[in-house]
Amino acid sequence: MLEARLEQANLLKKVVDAIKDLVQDCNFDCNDSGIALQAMDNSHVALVSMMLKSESFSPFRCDRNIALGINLGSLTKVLRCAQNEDILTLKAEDAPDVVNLVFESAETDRISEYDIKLMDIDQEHLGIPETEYAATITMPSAEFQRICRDLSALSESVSIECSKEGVKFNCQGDIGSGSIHLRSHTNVDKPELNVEIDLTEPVSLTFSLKYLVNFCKASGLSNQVKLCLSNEVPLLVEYALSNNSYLRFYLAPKIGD
Amino acid sequence: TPLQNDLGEFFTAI
Repeated sequence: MLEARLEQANLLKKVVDAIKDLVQDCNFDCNDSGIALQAMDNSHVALVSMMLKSESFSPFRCDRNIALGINLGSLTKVLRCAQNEDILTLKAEDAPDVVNLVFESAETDRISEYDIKLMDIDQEHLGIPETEYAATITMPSAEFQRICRDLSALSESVSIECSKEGVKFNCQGDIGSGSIHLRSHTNVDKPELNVEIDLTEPVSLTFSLKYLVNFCKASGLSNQVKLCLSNEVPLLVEYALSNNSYLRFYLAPKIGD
Repeated sequence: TPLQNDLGEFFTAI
């Protein structure tokens, strides 16, 4: 059986909120290392990969591998019934028909309990090759969100160019063009504002802004976001969570003109 | 307009 207790319901609320517009029905794969989710969007352009390590829960118990097939719309409805600060416990039997969610308020004695019916989801699992990326940019997640939002007003695509000069986000649209240039930057007092660029070779890739704007819904999960790029491979956008847990998005590049 | 690649071209099903 599975029993996983989260100190704050907020974490799961934010994760589900960040991915629910990209993917609808997903398997939450539970085993003794934690709860993982991998799902591709319908157009096969973006992939969500979530890992909530067992250390992110206290306690965490999962004796056998269990796949919980959940509709994220249904999960959202139920998670809305939880206060952000509620303690959340996920429970399921070994061959479950439902997943049980218990929300406990630390301040009052209120305990609420919900069951969500599970679905049989036959999902293709993708092998993601270990990649030594040519460029890794770590930057404030709010800054990345702003760049994506600003440029999406002008164009459908953004080119991300990384060189010794820094990183440049460029777009061209019907009304004109825009570009934002960032350099490495260290703020001793506010390290969450740091921009770190780790480059082994110059990179230039083009991506759909619609998807990037969507990924940025995860900005509330982490102050910083990591962008990993290599020429001609999908972009990795990573929001690191506590205890080595993470929410990652992969986005296939655009090619040619 | 640049063409959108499919993720399946990079990641294989397992």
